[in-house]
Amino acid sequence: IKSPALKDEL
Amino acid sequence: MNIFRLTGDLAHLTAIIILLLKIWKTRSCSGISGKSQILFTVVYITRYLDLFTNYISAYNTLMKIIFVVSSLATVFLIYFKFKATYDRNHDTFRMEFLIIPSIILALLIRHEFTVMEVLWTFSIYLEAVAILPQLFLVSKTGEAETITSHYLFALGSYRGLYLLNWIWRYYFENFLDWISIVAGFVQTVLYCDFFYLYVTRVLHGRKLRLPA
Repeated sequence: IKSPALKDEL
Repeated sequence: MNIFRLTGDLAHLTAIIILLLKIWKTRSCSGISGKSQILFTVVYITRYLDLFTNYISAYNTLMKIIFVVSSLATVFLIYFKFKATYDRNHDTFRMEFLIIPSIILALLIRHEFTVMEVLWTFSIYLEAVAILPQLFLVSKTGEAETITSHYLFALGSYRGLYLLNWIWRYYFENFLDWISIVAGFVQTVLYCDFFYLYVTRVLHGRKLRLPA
């Protein structure tokens, strides 16, 4: 399970 | 990008446009909480600082800019251009009761202890509760204009659709972010009472008036 540091959501 | 995410973003965009148009066309911001709008502006500014550090997509960049600029425009209309119509006597919710706990929680519960990450987390927590001054104003006056109800419905739907998006992403992308999920859930729950009134009254052609 990953929780990316890159925030692709708004 | 999945259908829930896209419709969620479009609901969010619709809400912002409805609000701006309502204020502009009626030349009035009565019934609108300036405090909720200030809080949303703080949310967008603290969340979208990554505009300066990361490029994700043209869509992402464009939407972020639209949210920041439109929220600043809304605050300007309420506190400057149509200041005379602002319901300041009813808009009495204390913003610090939402901002300070959000700061503390963001310092304690976050993924990484970096400035960007803490600010992002703060924006997620603050967004969850930023509508409270608006709901408080509606409960104080006991009613909302129909157009304000449509605004609240679109704005409330957005995070609810994001919840479906997160379920989708968990199953299909193995993506899970508990901070967003829990805060998004709280945010959606806060609208439930309003959703009930919206469906039972506004959609039946009546004005949103709270039960005595």
